Amino acid sequence: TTRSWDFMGLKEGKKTKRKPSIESNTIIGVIDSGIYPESDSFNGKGFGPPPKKWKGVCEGGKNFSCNNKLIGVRYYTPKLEGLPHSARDNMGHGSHTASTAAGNTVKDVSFYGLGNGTVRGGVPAARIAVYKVCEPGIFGCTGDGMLSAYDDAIADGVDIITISIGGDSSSPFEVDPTAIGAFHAMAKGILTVNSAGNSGPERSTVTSVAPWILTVAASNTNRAFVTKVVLGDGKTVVGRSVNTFDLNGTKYPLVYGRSASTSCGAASAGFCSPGCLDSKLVKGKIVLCDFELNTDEAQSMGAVASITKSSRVDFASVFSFPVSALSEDDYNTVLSYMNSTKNPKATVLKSDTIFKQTAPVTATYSSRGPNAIIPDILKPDITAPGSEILAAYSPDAPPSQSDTRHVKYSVATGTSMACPHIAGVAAYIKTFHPRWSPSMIKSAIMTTAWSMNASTSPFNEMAEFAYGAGHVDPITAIHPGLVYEANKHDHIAFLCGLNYTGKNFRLISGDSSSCTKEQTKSLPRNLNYPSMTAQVSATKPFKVTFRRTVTNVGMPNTTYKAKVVGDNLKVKVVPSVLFFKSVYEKKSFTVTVSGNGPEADKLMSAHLIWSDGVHSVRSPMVIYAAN
Amino acid sequence: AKYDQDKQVYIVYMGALPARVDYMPMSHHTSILQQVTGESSIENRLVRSYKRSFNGFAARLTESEREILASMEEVVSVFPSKKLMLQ
Repeated sequence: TTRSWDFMGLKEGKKTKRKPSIESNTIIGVIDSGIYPESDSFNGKGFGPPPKKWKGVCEGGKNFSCNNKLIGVRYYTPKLEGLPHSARDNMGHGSHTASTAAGNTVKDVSFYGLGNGTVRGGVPAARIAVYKVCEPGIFGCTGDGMLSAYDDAIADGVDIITISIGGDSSSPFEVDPTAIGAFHAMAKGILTVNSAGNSGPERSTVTSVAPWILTVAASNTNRAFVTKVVLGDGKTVVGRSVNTFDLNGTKYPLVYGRSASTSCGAASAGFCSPGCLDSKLVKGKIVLCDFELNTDEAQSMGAVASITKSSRVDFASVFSFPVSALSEDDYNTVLSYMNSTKNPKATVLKSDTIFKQTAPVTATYSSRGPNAIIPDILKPDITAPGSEILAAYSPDAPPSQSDTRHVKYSVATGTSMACPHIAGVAAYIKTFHPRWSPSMIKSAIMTTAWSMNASTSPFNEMAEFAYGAGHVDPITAIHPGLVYEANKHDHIAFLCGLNYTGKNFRLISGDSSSCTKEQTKSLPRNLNYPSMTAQVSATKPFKVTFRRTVTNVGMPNTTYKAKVVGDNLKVKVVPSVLFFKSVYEKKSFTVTVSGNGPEADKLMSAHLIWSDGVHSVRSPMVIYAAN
Repeated sequence: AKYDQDKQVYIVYMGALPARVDYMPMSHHTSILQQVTGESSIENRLVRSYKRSFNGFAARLTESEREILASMEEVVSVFPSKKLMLQ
């Protein structure tokens, strides 16, 4: 991407410390909609042969070839009418996520001159293996195909899996293909990174709920695309879009969709609903639409541009002709100008970019917690850039609905774009710590994150249910100091506590043992997770204790002291001082949180920070009451 | 066509691959399907086999066949293969 890595401190080229030879032996598995192999982002020039551990294949179908960067590809989608039956990316999405995670460094890339910069992945020297499970239209992605992708990716020997796919709701693990695949990946030492979902800001909308998955929420970055609208009276309002079309400042007559229909009621016409606009009334004009997803209706009726109202102006989208999406207030400004002017005119300018001082702020669309399946496991886990990300794309896919352009790089938004950033960071950390388990990498990312706080924006008001542990900080994550480990055995014990006993325990664990009495009685909140969460009864006095063990991955002979930040929880840490004689030594402690429960639907949080003066290991503690 | 309409693709999850060296996932999946469907040919039934990193398969099943499979000792869960979305 051309900005997001700089935003989080992973600078280009020599400015960032790397392990080139290890990075070159790192393989990222991308389960998505395929890939555009001819992209400069996936060019194999300068790469040696694939790593020895690689056991995958290049089965991309006709006219598809791999190289030493894109070392393997498989596809699990059926032949669809009008689409090549191959691993080619017919949606642009797979190319975008792959390049964000591990794409080459490609200079001087932009979207028709916008967002110009150097596109790169988190680990540009790593290799990419692609597993295609999605096609456009109603086919979407299938659960059975996704599980085949996991089955192959794990066996092929990838190091990290990035999967920006999810259902429309969360499910218990045993009927959740993402959770099943990721569990077996974890058991083989592979971390799965998954997008949290785009159903925010409503509560409990995170669809990726398993503790062995690193679940990613989306934020903005410090670069935003804005599009000015200049009215005939000279007044200017600033809207959001990635508008590459230049009207050269020419002003056109304004017309409101509501009064440009001869076939629909006022409301649907105001929405510019399909079939409602009369081309005779909109041709050659700028149309005001109450709903931003219908602007292509105005375009098809001959409008030269559209100004739309949007309830979501915290990100900018690509449109197929000049559009600016305004907040309600600004939209009403335009409406009142139009209603009070005899010949109202306006123009929509080509977008430009501005610096967003307040970033990172959680995106409105990013799904929120709490975890609907395991209430005492916090989700999402971490936040990364997901809005207005410029990365590789497939020219076989339109960059927006009804768009006739073909681009190799485009701007996209969603937790789909946040997820591969974390996959890239996970791979980056793994190059410094090749033997670290998935849980150690996950812990390093969570406990070193930039803290975000609810007061920066109303969109953060759900605090840790919006941004988890905070925003990823790749440079600090290399040296977390302490990590919370949870291996396959710990997760199996966790499942025992959730009544995965008997047959299911035996089958999932793959060994003939059964849950011990202690395991059966274990509480989910005592999984050695880098955050601590408990659901309590609203307003009633509560007292919960979390048991945790940390592993020293910093220096020998070091003393960590516990500090609690945030004062609306009464917290006792025992012991509050931990002395580590050696590296990889483990120490256990308890955290007891007490007080009166929050009101229904509310949460109270604080942070436990272990510090040795060099490292600061921060864990969110969240107490909430269900409604 | 009506017979087909009663069927949908289900995922049959069977946990980890047994450690036995002589275990042959594909044969096991095939024999389970033949047993449950009573059909010798499973060509129109078996959609996918998971046999490299974990155990299980995807197949076109009726609801009653799903229930039988779910109760089997060697099956963890049987659930519909849903449509998922890019995010």
